[in-house]
Amino acid sequence: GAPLPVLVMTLYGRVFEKDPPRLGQGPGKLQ
Amino acid sequence: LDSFTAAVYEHAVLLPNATESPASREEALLLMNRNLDVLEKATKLAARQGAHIIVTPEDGIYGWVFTRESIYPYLEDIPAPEVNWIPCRDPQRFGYTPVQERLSCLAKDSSIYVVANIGDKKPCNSSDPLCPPDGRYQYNTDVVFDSEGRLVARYHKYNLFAPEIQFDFPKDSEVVTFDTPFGKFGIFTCFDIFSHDPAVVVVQDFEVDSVLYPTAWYNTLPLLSAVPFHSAWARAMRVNLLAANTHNTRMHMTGSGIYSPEAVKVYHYDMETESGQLLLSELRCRPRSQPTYPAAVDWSAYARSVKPFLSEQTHFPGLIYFDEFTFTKLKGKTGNYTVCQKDLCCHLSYKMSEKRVDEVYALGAFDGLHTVEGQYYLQICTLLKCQTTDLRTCGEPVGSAFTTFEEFSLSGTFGTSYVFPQIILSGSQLAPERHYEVSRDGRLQSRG
Repeated sequence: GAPLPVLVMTLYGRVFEKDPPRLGQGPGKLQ
Repeated sequence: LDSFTAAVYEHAVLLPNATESPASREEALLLMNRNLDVLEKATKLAARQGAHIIVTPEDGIYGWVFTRESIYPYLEDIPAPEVNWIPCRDPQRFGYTPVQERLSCLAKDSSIYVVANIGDKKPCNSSDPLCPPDGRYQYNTDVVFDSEGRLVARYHKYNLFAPEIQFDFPKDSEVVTFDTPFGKFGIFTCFDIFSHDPAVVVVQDFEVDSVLYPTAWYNTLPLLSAVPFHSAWARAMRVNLLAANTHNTRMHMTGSGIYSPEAVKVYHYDMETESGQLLLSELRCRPRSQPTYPAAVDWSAYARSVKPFLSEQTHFPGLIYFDEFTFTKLKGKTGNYTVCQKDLCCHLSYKMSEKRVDEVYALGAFDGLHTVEGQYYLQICTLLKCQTTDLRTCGEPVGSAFTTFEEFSLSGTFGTSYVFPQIILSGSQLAPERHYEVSRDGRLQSRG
């Protein structure tokens, strides 16, 4: 294994059982 | 066939000029044909190189800046595939459908499956309580024409992104699959990839071999860049994924690829030019029947089997894409750390080649509902480089790093079996698979 110049290493988990009925909603960007 | 040649085209979409009043149907078709000219060139080139199928991006025909009114001239009536229709042969059968006719002829003339994203309009009236006031539904729609030009798939995007005000949600999530001589295919669009319906269902319940994935994805470092996220999804869901993105450097839109369950076959990431890019790669028609098919991973097995590392550490909060993580700073050249948030505990063991004084890394955990530009529940363990040595910048976008890791092992006590592993290297490059592996007990770790 060569040494890696890591920026990010992630385990990105999705817990579907805790999702609201529809993903495509949201208050929009808080800017 | 045991294998097939897949093509994906990252397209720099020609966008309509901003106008006060909606474009006329003729003006709309003119713009769409300019985009179709580019997609036609790419498709013919792909076919000449032996591609069986080509995927083009979401919004690739007319762009994405519309209101309900202004997109109307770009929409066509797209029938369900059951009507067994070859628009190139019978263009008038379903009214005025020039875009479908042209896509069908392109597929037929080049003997290649063509996947595109266009807009569907369906009239409705007051007998339908959900009918919009303007008397029609408008859907973000993927279409697939087979090598004879027949319409074989139509998918209405279910999980519209918050800014997509020009479209309606279908009443139910559609699971669209179709068979070909080179395997069973599913299809969904962009933001759907975060979903259980249709994204997980099409793979797990309908057991497709490959997923066609038109997208218009703008990269958000550190965790939501197209190539790392899409390749991680293909790896974790163990299917082929043909991801065609739009190309617009101003909007950070770039990142297309052809991903197999075992490895990233080819990908494209270009923040320098405004050009489109054609990608080709050979894929196995039925990855599940391959000896190299990855085994299922029990993502929490290892993390639940070890005691938390209780080394001297202080925790601090940090935001990643509006989600508040719990972070701890990596102090030494090597070490073991555990950081927890709610039910999730993340374990990291690592060894750097050298500990640089001008670069700081942190281990972070997030267990909660993400609520910006969509709502979905996440459990995330991440090791990342902070933007500066100020810990308040941990979670901000970072593009380069000089610190190298000789050894690493990252794991978490996940309460889900849907975990997508990503490793992004300096310059937003993907880590080659020969340098890391995912163990069956849930460790994302260096090899050797």
